[in-house]
Amino acid sequence: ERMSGLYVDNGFDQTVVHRVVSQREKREVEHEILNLLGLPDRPRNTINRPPQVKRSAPKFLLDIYKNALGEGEDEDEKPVMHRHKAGEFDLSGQDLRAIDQSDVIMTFAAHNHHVPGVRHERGKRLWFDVSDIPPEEYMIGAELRLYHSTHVKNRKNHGSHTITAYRVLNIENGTRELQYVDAINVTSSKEGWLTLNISKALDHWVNNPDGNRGLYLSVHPADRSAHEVRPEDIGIVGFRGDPDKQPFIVGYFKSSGVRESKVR
Amino acid sequence: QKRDAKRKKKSDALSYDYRNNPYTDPGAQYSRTCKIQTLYVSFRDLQWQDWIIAPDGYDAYYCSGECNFPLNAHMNATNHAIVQTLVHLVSPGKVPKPCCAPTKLSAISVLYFLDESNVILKKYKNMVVKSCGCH
Repeated sequence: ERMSGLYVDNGFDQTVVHRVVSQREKREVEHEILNLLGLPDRPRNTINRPPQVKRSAPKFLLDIYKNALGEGEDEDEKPVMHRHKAGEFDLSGQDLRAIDQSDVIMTFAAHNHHVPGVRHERGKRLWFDVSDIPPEEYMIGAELRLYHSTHVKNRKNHGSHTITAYRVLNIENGTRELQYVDAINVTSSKEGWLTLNISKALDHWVNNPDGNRGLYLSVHPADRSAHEVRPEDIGIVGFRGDPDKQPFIVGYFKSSGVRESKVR
Repeated sequence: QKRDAKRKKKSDALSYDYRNNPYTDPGAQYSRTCKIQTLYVSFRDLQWQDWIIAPDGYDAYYCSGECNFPLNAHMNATNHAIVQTLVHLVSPGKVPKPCCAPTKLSAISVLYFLDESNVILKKYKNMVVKSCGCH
């Protein structure tokens, strides 16, 4: 039998004894595959403290993964909207459309972060570390998610309230410079997640990282009959609340197609 | 690879189980035809499950084997692959056989921590082989 031509990947020379790779070599191949996926190493600051999946931000994405995407994805499967199962985060039709269009979805947990020149106002200012968003990704949308609980100790504020989110421009000498972002009405009897559209604010922070001073939440009775109240007084869970109910933001992104290269 | 294999063969002829290797086992003709194969990368085995939240591992399917005709019933081949095979039969030393390669690919989504609090769900297009065929 004559030898056939030179093959790139499927010509098996019968005179060569092919060997089975060792466990170490197999592990090296696995690491190469993970490197290709952009997962070359564990994230920073997690060696001694494994991150917690029970917090609201990872739980939200796990909910999307299990109920909207599912395992065994197929490019020509039905859109997410038609195969979504009810999860605990009350995904709206707009959310499902964004999930369908997204290549990357990121969540950012709220932090107690001090910004120079900005006075700390407990419960009213939320700050998010969005520095990991690659600038080349195209943002489809972003939302702030707040949990509204009906179980509030010594509740004084009943009825309907308006929660308004502002982007903090500056706070100096007690004077706030704020830019309106979005608002939502909530009644004291409604338990669950509230969403506010913060796309413009997130877009600004991605393009101007030094201008990220967080969001300011202003809560008023819906009829404006009284002064501003603290968010926790109407049942809004802050970043010191239950881990699975803490505020976070979600960003939906379309990939630019540029494959990121990470240093190993 | 040839040198390495010859050296190995001389020094330690019994270090591999040739019967379990589809390329050296004469009875494994069927397993050498073009078909889908799996290399499962277990995030759990790598002890990365505390930061790669889902899935537990990645089915790194790939296509491997020879494109010999007649093709088995469930293997796709392009018209060009058939032409390529015929030309290969005429000039086996000059023209290679058709290539065993993916015919259908799908995406996977991976959910992992960016740091101790921020999380990302990323879709990787064309990462999972659904079927193989001869091109």
